[in-house]
Amino acid sequence: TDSFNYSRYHKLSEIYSFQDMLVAENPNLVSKIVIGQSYEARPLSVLKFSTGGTNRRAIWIDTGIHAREWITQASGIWFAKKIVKDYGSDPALTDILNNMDIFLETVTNPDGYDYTQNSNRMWRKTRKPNPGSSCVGVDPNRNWDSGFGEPGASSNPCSETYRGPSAHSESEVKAIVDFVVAHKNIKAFVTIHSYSQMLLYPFGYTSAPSKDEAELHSLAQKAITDLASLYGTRYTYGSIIDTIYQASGNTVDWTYEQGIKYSYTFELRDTGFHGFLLPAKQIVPTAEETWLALMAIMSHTFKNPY
Amino acid sequence: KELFKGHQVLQIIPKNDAQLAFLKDLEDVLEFELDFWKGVTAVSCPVHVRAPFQFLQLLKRILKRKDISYVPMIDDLQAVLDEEQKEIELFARSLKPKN
Repeated sequence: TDSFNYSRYHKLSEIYSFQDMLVAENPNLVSKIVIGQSYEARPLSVLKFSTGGTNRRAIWIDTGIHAREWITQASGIWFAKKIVKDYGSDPALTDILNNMDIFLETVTNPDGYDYTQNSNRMWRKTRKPNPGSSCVGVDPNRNWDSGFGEPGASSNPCSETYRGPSAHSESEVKAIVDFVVAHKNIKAFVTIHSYSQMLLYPFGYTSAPSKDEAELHSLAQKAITDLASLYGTRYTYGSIIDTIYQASGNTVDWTYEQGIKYSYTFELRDTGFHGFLLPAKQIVPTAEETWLALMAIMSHTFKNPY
Repeated sequence: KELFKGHQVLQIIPKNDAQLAFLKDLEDVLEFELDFWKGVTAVSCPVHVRAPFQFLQLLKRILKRKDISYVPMIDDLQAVLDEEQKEIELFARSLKPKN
């Protein structure tokens, strides 16, 4: 994985090979677990970074739930390599990994990602057909059982924000739900999207503040300050509903309501020149700066057990 | 492979609540096949929308009639996609072992 080109977008098969290579190179730190299958029967692979112990407190990071947001899958690959490179040399990460596990799902919506590579670069949703409609797919960030069906998602299968027929109807979502529920010890959950440079916390389906809003807000501020320290990239932050718009059935509302206090969603670069077509030369800078924010969230989670 | 020839991505900045409300309504009109890359949020916050070639002029006329200003963010989406694809293919070729 040293010779893997982190400054390029890669096909799904190359990402799968990268994951296997990383596991082979770091057998005492990295393993691959398969938490389910996508609609088109692709494995839903998660990299587990662990130094031992059973069912340690854990941090979850996922990238690529929206297929066309290529910068996120590419950043996820970079994070995976960064973790193995920094373990043992970066004291903060070493401390975290000596006590907690990190789970990283780099291609959360593999069917969609493959579809963006081969058929439609602008595809966002899953690839499951919708009975009675010619429109395919569900927005997997509206499919969670938290405010599901309330305003802030569409009931029309042709909409980009179609919520699906029922909560957790998408196998890509259900796999994470089952994993989180079974694990019982995930303490931070970060789901990564693009674009528009924001760091958001619950809630999206209601304007009621979460009971941890003050802490989530100040941690978000610290994270985006650290992020900006590298290249000066400016982020906004706040609750989903206050910062963007009402979004029901979204990932972090569900994780927060499951008791995962440090639940965040990122929107990575940019602010309006490239959108989903962020040039590949921006992959590494984006991942580098995002890593600083992730470290802020992970360190805070480690130092503030609950 | 779906092509996006003639598609443009427009940046629209709503100036007031009326324009904001209009753009919010537009988000729900699926017939125009508009793809909101960045959704409608608040007055003065940019909205990014991909418009397919067949509805582009209509959208521009509607925006003009409503006095909503816009600028193209991406002039020709397919040209950018071609560039992206070329780069990926060049890289893939460079990985193949030489004789």
